[in-house]
Amino acid sequence: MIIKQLEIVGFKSFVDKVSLQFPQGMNTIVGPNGCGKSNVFDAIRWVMGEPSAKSLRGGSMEDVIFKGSDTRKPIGMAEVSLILAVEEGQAPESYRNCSEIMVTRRLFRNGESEYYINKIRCRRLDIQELFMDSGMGAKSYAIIGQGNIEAVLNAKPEERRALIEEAA
Amino acid sequence: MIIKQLEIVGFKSFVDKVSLQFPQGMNTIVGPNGCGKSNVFDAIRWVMGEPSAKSLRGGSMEDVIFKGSDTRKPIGMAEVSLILAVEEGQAPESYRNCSEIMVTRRLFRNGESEYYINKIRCRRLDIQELFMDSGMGAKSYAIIGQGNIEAVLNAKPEERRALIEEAA
Amino acid sequence: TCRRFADAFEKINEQFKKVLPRLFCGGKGELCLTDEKNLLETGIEVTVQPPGKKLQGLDLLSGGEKALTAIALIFSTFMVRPSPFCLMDEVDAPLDDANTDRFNSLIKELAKKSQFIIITHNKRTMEVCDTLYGVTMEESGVSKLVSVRLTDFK
Amino acid sequence: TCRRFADAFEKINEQFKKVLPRLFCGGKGELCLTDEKNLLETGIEVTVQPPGKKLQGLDLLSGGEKALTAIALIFSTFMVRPSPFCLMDEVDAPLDDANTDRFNSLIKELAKKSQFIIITHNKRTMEVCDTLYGVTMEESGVSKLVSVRLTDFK
Ligand SMILES: Nc1ncnc2c1ncn2[C@@H]1O[C@H](COP(=O)(O)OP(=O)(O)OP(=O)(O)O)[C@@H](O)[C@H]1O
Ligand SMILES: Nc1ncnc2c1ncn2[C@@H]1O[C@H](COP(=O)(O)OP(=O)(O)OP(=O)(O)O)[C@@H](O)[C@H]1O
Ligand SMILES: [Mg+2]
Ligand SMILES: [Mg+2]
Repeated sequence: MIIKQLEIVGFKSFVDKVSLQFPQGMNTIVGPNGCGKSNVFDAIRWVMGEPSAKSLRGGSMEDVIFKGSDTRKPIGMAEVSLILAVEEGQAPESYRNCSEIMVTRRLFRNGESEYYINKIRCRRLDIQELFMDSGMGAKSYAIIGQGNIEAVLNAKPEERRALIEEAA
Repeated sequence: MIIKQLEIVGFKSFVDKVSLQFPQGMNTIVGPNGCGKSNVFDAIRWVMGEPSAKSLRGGSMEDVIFKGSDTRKPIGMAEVSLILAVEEGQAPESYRNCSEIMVTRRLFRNGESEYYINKIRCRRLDIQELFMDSGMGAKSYAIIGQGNIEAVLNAKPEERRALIEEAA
Repeated sequence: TCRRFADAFEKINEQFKKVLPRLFCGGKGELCLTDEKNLLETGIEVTVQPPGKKLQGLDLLSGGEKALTAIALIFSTFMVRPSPFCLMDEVDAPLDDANTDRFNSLIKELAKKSQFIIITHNKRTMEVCDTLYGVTMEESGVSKLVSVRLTDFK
Repeated sequence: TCRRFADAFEKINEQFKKVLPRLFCGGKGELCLTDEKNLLETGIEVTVQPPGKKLQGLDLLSGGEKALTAIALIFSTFMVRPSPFCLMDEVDAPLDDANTDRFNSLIKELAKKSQFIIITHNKRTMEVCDTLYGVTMEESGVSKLVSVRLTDFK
């Protein structure tokens, strides 16, 4: 399973729709300070069902919706879609026949959220389970945020066991 | 007042004596990972009277004494000397006539410490006061350790006042 | 679950002993359990011996050595139970050129089987990647994508 | 002491309003007291508006923007009450090339009156310094100094 495509619109500094294709192998994202690189990772964590605004560097979840700039007005909705390419037999149980799975998350200014898997409305829990079953949660050890690389070493020995447990 | 010269022997990875001259202006220290650059800053903080082993990345103060390598045996003493060049009238009260002040700190494996100002034995407190009077303590805002730049922003508003107080 | 925990620990430790010397170009690394009798609550201790140095606790390691040790631990877990993809945001910032090159060559190897997405400012890392995306804010406050010609960096 | 605190705060804020736009190449920055009536206990709030963006709290800033804001605060304090010397250990690690150049040019200016000692891996910072010291561990575990020919980097 890989992230085949990511579409972001209205999420943080991505007010206009952008679409990124990521092939297998080593993909790199570059750009000046403050241009929106870490926001791409926030978008991926968000669509995977991340529940906490604080770990997306915001105060409330509404902070993920584009809040305006000198030239643009704030908008009312953030939406991120993630298209996963799944190899034969790797998809979780209920998506056995799919070679691609599309996951979408939307948030409106009024606080309403919508979640979709393959364009069918579902709950946040369904999305979280989809990723958990394929060995990848929003808080997985394999997503390392900016400045967080040493967190696993600076943690207490008891906290480090989570790394082993995830692999068990 | 500037740091004119720094002599290190037996302190952390500097088992053999080294001497660095720092002119006025912008001095840069470079080198591969783990070669001893941050140890130079630890040496400066230590000779300025730093009391805490933990803020020198050690468990006990003994950790600052060279503890050996594949080719060298551990040694019994760490010593750092700092020579300050002082402009006319800038020296603290009791050193008014000096154009240079030499501060030395020694630590032996048995835990014994020695402190000197201009080769005359003194207490750690005397050294700390010498630096405080010239506007520069070992914990001063003007010494930023590795990975600490954001500490002043991540602190609570009440903790940030220390920065203003230091300048008051 | 204890059985599986002990098994995963064994395998990750096996990998860690191999990955650490590869990243440090020598030296030794090892994981050990703080309480072997109680697998449900035991912690994990990490000991590292950079090449030519004495065995030491994590505190005495330099900034770059700590980052490299953490990377070795993450990659060891990755080798035992590969997650579908791996996202790393400027983890190469504290590394010098030699360690950056070793880090990149390990990623290239792991990227044969898994997908990596790396955010970096380091030109050496940009040079070895397969796909490069540029993000820009030509219009202040608005992020857009730029197609970056790989030839600019190679 | 309240008088002196208020005075120092005023001056540092004055400088911060000038230094921040210089480092960010535009934008605005400001300090404010959380409790003006109680100068003995009040906290300090920092607000930053990067060029072209909305005014925002510190949390939403990027890694590089946060480092730049912290540098602006340190330098502002330095300008009001210059300490004899300033030591900075890899503070330029999160900065991109443009911000590194602005950071270096500010240091060069302050270094006319004060002494700076900077540890860095960044070649752009090495190119502009007055004196360059190399530290090496040719013999593992033993630090030595190397005279680095400045021409290697210029
Ligand atoms: N809801 C939002 N609306 C508009 N802009 C936002 C929103 N949330 C965050 N931003 C902007 O995104 C910017 C930060 O982006 P990000 O952290 O992705 O930068 P970066 O490219 O990772 O930079 P660095 O290299 O410094 O780490 C901030 O300047 C902030 O103004
Ligand atoms: N008492 C000691 N005796 C011998 N070596 C020591 C002692 N204390 C620390 N060291 C060594 O110093 C090294 C760390 O040095 P330092 O932190 O200065 O590296 P650095 O040059 O700053 O590297 P980086 O670029 O990664 O930050 C460690 O590898 C450690 O083994
Ligand atoms: Mg970032
Ligand atoms: Mg260091």
